[in-house]
Amino acid sequence: KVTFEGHQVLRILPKDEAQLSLIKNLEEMIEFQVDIWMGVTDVSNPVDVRVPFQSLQFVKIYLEAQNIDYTIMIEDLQVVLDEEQEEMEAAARLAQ
Amino acid sequence: PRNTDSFDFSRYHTISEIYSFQDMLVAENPNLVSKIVIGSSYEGRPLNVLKFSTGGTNRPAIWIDTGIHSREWVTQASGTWFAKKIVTDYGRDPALTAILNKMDIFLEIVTNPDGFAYTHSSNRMWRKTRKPNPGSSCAGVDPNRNWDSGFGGPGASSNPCSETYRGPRAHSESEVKSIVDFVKSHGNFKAFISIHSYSQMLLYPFGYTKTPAKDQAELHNLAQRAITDLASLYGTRYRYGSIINTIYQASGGTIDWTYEQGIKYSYTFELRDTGRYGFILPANQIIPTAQETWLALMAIMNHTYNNPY
Repeated sequence: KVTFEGHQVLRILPKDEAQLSLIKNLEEMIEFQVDIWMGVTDVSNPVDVRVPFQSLQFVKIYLEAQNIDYTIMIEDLQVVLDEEQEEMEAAARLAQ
Repeated sequence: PRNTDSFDFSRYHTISEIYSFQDMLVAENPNLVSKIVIGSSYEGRPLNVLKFSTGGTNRPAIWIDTGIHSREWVTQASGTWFAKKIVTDYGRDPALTAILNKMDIFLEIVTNPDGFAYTHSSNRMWRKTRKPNPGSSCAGVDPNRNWDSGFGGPGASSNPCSETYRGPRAHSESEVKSIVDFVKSHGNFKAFISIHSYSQMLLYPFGYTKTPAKDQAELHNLAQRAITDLASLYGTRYRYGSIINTIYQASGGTIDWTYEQGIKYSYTFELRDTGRYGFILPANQIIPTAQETWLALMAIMNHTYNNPY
């Protein structure tokens, strides 16, 4: 089973077209294996990106260096997934 | 659960639980619901479509699908709730009763079964199909880039490792080809609604070109009415518009193909959430999401019923 310990989902808030294309570049950097949850649309809409733990530092440095604002939407994805799984199993036990 | 009345719609279910729900619903409602298997997935799972019909032959029809992107779990869960809602409301809700007395509704709840099973067994973040790509270590094709509409254009990837990999050719995925063949053989679909999550949008063609759809004005006005009805329940705010103008360029998309087949009322929903949980929407939001979405679906189905073409 693939697990996501330490993966974070960043909500990136592009200020202008230049920043939008910088974020698009990030998508193309396959080596950092970012997973686009909500893609680049236009300046008024955020971009949500799941970033594996091993790429986090680079991605945050990349964004901060370009003065691109972001917030952390999900601190640790695996924690949220574990909660979802526990809830499903508890409900299934209840049904049993 | 021994019957669909005791099925727990407020939690996420596995593929086998959803398949047995479908069979129970058919058994409980033999005069309204039947199950059609329109094909099988790469790994051999049946592609089940529930048909809601009160008779007639080849009546004008409405198509709804959920779960084409497997990780978007609130969509399969909502589709299950929609199925029960239809059988509960038929004969009670005048609008739905009128629709079903003249039209059929087809509902494919698990449109990407291999991907959905994989999200339960191996990778909760999986989006695509599961067919291996020759020459690549990455499996799967994005089933919402594999349709023969602007196929291969900008807005899809030629890299098998990309989440938006379009596939080796249009309709290469059995999960897509099965719907294509079914829609073509039926020949009388009047509305086609493909449901995704997340980002709270209601979208209409096109995604692969900036050329406006010829019915753009009508589609736009209907979308506005639909999201207004949706928001009336819990205040959930949606954006709406054509795919390319509202989100981004996307080629080989489902509803671009259905619209080009002449199915005027072709829409894509992007359900909750707004950016707190993303694809991991808490189960306690399943029923509210399904309830509010149903109001928008009814707006589209009513309009389709009242505007035959």
